[in-house]
Amino acid sequence: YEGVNTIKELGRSIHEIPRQD
Amino acid sequence: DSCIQFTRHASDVLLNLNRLRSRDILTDVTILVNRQQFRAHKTVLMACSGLFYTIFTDSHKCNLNAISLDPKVDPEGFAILLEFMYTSRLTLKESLIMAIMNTAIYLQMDHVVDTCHRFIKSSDP
Repeated sequence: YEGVNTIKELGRSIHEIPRQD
Repeated sequence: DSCIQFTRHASDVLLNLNRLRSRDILTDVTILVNRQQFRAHKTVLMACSGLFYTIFTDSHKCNLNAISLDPKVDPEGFAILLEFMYTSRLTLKESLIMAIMNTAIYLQMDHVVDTCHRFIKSSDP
């Protein structure tokens, strides 16, 4: 990824699996 | 052209894996330590422990759904290390530090062993 503009995303990336359904 | 790096992704995935473990979803092995049983995912165990990596890459052992550890292994020490594997947090209680370190040696978790060593040295009056 050298030379590619890297943007940091600080927020959540995926869904959160609940402790129970 | 850009790359978006989700800085939380690794910890978000680990949290979800721990939720799956708590709910016994897709867990595929029971680890027996003395009389205590721990459910886990083989892939997580392999990713974190040299011993489990050796066991589950062995074609004769990879399909086992229960593994008994040496009876000398402390179940509390194992529980703390298993929790560390799924959370990245290692709880170090003074009364258990030796048990944790010896369990980490047994499980071939060298970086944890080094950390325990340093912790013991820094705590020694």
